[in-house]
Amino acid sequence: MNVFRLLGDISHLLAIIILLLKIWKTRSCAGISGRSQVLFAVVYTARYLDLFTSYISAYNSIMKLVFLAASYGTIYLMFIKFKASYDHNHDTFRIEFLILPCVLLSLLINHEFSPLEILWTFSIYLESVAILPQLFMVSKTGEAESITSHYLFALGSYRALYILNWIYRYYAESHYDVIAIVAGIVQTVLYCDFFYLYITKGIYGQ
Amino acid sequence: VSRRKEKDEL
Repeated sequence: MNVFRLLGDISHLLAIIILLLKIWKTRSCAGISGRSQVLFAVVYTARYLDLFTSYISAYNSIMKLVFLAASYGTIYLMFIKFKASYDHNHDTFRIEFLILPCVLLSLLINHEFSPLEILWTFSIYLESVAILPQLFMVSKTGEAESITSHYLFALGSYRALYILNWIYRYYAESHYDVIAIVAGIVQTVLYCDFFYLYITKGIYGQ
Repeated sequence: VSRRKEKDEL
C-alpha cells in the first residue's frame, strides 16, 4: 500500500458516498446515469469474485464489500425506490456497445486464460469506459448539479491517483500490470474534458 | 496462481 493508492481508494469511496447521499437527501436521481451505475455494479461483481477465494487483507476485503454494497444500493435507489425521478430520456447511451467489445478484448488480451483472470480483465476494460453514459448524459443535458460534478471529480481523481500508484510501484517494487495501466490511462483521459470544465467553470448551472 | 496473490489492488 502507498499514499497514492490510499488516496485513490479514499477518493473512490468518497465518490460513491457523495452519490448515495445526493440520491438519498434529494430523494431524486435526476442527472445521474443509471446505465453507468449498472456498468459499475458489473465491474465490481466481475472483479471482486476473488473475495471468496483469496484473502489479501482486512482492508482489501472490507473495501470490496463496501464498493459492492454501495453500487447495488445505488441501483436499488435509482431503479426501485426513486424510480420516478430517473431521467430515461437523457440516459440513452447504448451500453451493449461497451460491454461486448470489453468481453471480446478480455478474451483476446489477458494475462492468463482462466475464468477469474478473464473476469478481472473484463472488469478492468469495462471500468475504463463505464463512465461514458454518465458523461454523455451530462453533455446532453448541458449541465450537472454541483453535487454530481463533485461526484464525477472524485471518481475521475481515483483512477488518476492509481496511475501515480502504478508509477510508484514500478520504481519502488518493480511491479506493474500493463492491462490495468493502459485501461487506467484511458479511463482518466475520458475525464479530461470534464476536469477542464469542473476546474475552470464548475459546470453546474451554466 | 502468483497473479492471484499479486492482485492486491481494488
